[in-house]
Amino acid sequence: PSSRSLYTNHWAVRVRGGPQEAERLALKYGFNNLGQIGSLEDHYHFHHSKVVRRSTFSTRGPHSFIHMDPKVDWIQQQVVKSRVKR
Amino acid sequence: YTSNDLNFIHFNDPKWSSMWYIHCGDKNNRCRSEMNILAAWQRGYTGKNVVVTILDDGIEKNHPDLSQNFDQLASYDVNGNDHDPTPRYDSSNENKHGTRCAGEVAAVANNSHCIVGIAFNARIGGIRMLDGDVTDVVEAKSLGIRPDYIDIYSASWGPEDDGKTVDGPGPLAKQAFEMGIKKGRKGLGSIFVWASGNGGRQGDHCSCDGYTNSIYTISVSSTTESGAKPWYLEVCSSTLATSYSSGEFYDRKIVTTDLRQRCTDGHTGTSVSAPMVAGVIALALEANPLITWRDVQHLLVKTSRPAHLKASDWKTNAAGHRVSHLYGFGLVDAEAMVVEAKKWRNVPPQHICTETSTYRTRYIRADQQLNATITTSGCADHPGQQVVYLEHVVVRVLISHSRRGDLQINLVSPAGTRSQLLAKRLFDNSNEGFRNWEFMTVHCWGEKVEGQWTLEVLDSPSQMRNPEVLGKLKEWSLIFHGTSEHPYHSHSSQHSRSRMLEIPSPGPSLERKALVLLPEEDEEEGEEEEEYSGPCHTECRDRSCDGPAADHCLNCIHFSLGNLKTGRTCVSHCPRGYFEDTEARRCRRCAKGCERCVGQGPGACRSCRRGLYLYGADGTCMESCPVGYYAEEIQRRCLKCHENCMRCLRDADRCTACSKGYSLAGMTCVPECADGTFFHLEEMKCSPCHHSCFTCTGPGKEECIHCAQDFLQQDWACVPVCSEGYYPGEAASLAQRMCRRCEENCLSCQGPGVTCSRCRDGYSLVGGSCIINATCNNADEVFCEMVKSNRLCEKKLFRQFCCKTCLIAG
Repeated sequence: PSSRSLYTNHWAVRVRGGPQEAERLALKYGFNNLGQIGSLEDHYHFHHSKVVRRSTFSTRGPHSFIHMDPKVDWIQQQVVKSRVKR
Repeated sequence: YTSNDLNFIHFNDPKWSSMWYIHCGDKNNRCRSEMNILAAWQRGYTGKNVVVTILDDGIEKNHPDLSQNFDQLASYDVNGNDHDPTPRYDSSNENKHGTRCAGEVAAVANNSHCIVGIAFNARIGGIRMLDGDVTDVVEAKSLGIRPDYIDIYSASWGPEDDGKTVDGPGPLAKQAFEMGIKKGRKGLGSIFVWASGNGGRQGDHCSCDGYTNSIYTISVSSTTESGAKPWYLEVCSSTLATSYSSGEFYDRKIVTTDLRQRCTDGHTGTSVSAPMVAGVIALALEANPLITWRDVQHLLVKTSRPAHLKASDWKTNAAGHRVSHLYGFGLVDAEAMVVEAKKWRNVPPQHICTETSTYRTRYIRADQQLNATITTSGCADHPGQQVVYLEHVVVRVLISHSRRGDLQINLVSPAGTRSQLLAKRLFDNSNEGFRNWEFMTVHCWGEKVEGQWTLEVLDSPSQMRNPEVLGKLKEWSLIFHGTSEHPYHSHSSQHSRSRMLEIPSPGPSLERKALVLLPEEDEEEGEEEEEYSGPCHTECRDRSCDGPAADHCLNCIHFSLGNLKTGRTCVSHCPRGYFEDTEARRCRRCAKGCERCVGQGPGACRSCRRGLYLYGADGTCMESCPVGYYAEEIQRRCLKCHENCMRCLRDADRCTACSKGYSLAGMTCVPECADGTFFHLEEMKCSPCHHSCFTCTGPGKEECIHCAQDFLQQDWACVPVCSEGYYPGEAASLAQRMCRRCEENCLSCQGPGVTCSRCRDGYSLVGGSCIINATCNNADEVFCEMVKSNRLCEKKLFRQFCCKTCLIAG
């Protein structure tokens, strides 16, 4: 993301081990697991209610430790994408 | 041209007479309804059993024109995380867009309300996803909802059309597209229809929109009734087809459903063009539900026509297709789509061949055209990747440039077809260049891939720039998509060389046939073969052959490559992906993914194809290395990580996850230390934390992770008692106590909210809150009554000023 990005309190996470493992990880780091992302297997949508909803920088806190968890293959804090109706 | 006799189809919907793009109401003139929708209906196709959904700001499911066809299972509210796609209503009707698009596809016919949809018996749903923060997750979720149930996803949105944005789907949305075309519709592939951009007036180019520019989307542009270019239309080479939409104030508009159960003929921009084409595709899917996502694109290429669309750049490519940067292959033709779909046989599997330029960085000099070339055989050495007949061509470029908008890029195919991948964009001042941006063209569809491809890059400075800073073409690749065999010849009875449509009017239909004649490539049947008596190829054994080429040999000196089905040829050495079976004198295929091997069995592979890595003693080629191994790029092997690392990156000791008993410090795995200690990297041993910490990352008191017993976390430190202005409270998710801040201006409190017992100087305690020692003006009886009745004291500003004054005033 560029320096103008707006970070949200939503994350996309790729976790091996199925939905139960995703749920366990979400709980461990204080996230709310909103379920699988569409049809993408092993990809889950996490939300953190204690992180500011929109921020110009990626916020750090206890939740950030999830980035280092060995069960997490990939994680990305979601940025707002400007989309216009045509 | 269709007959202007309306007696054969008439609907009682009040706007039916205004739907000029479906039929003509002018009894004195033959008129142009060249999308031939009536004719498709007359053949019995109205979208039955086809499911379409609109990705947008929701749809009004109880609209009288939509309710009958509304499909709950094709709907979802991604913004609200529930199953109701109803738009959020506000005074400006901001969220009307999805409802307007939906009507164009599947408004109910003959219900005395508003309009008739192009596929008026199709099921219609809505995915509400634009009424909130749009993120990669939101897009990926939306594109992947019920892919086995929904046939067509129609979207009329995208990145800003301001002429300076270059943006597209993120990694998750890209995966969702790929998953959709691979697995959607039970393996036939989801169909994504996308509206081309509205940034014509801003000089925008739809190649800078990664959604319309994707091979997975059917990019649709617009034309006015007269065939003129609407003011909003963007040019680009990835547009596949066109339908009608609104134009200037004097042009007739499109009518459709609107919020609050209404109809509208308001300006529609390019947005209704996508649902119109989605409707036409729904008719084709009813005619043949077994066509794949690629068949749909082939059908559109084959049947769309320039008709009366005005563009200065119409050209005929080497495969005989007429194509333009404004309209792609032209106006969609619903009748031709259903006729062709009905008899269609699936095109052969898609092959992908990638060629990367071997040149190092080349400078782009102002006002000089840089020509870079790649010569390709279409991966002829790799049967699984070989492309002979083209579909999409993707050009991936890495360009650095101080002003992106000054660049123009063209691609010239071996047959001489020039596509403009990018035009100058006056508003684009970005210095970001193009970082592996993928341009796409459909203009070479059906052409042969083999030969020299030329990328032309032109930098025309439109304003003062530092002349010493030159742009650089650092890297570029061509990604050819297509088939190794002719897409239609393998089933010639289904794909006649000319489109034999049963169109009543003889003149125009003949003209139409002439436009789509494919080049004659096969030998005529019945032609007798003459015995060959010339010299044989040097690879032929015993000088026995039936022609001069290596594939005419009867026996080979060295090795034979290929099989009876694909044809055999003699070679001196086997190409990559094969090994030399000297006994049988044949090139035999290596195991899947293996580029160099000495046999077929386990352990025979010596190196893998690009993008794959050799793993383990059995020599398997893998896309990514398993846990505990990293991908070594030079030898393309999976090598073991350091024993302390569970996962590593590029080197054995660049760890990204650690084995049990170790934890990550930077990219090194260090032993896990007991509670109350941390791993000291300089001393390489576990050292004690600060006494206030239970666990920590360093020796300081502000490096605690968890606090020691009897300590509370306050901001980033652990303290024995909370400081002034804080109160002890429970943390929501951590098993330790925290000091939380009292209300503003409060020095001492018992808990959250209005529980203050001592205030800062300049503030007074009023009802548990600290109120500033000041009074507001106008605190008379009437004003205070207004404060009270509007409950302004619940708002911070008023509580600080007028509430106190009003309280004192009684």
